[in-house]
Amino acid sequence: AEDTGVRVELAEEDDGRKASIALKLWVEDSRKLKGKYKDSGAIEFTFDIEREVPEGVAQEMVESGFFHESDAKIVGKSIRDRVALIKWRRERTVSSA
Amino acid sequence: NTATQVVTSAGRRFIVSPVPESRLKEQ
Repeated sequence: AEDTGVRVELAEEDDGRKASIALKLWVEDSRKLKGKYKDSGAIEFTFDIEREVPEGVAQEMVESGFFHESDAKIVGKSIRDRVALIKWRRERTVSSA
Repeated sequence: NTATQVVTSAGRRFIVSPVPESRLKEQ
């Protein structure tokens, strides 16, 4: 995935079954963000990979004051990339089983 | 541990905790 400066990782091991997964997001390189970034640490949240949209979570982070509006896109993309990887891994596990 | 919780108007919970130094890129 592209280096967006925002890192998203699984906050717990993926059992491959739950639609709701725990993710952890933090800023690795604030120079890649357009807006002013307040260093608030790692943000942990649950995400439903079947029903939720990464950009929606990014928007909620903006509304909560974690990121500037101009960075909603980059945050959404970072979550989207990680979710795509998790889905890909799950599909691969299913097809190899 | 200094984790804090933020609940959004949509009901989502964000748990904020410090990032370990080792996980940060050198700036």
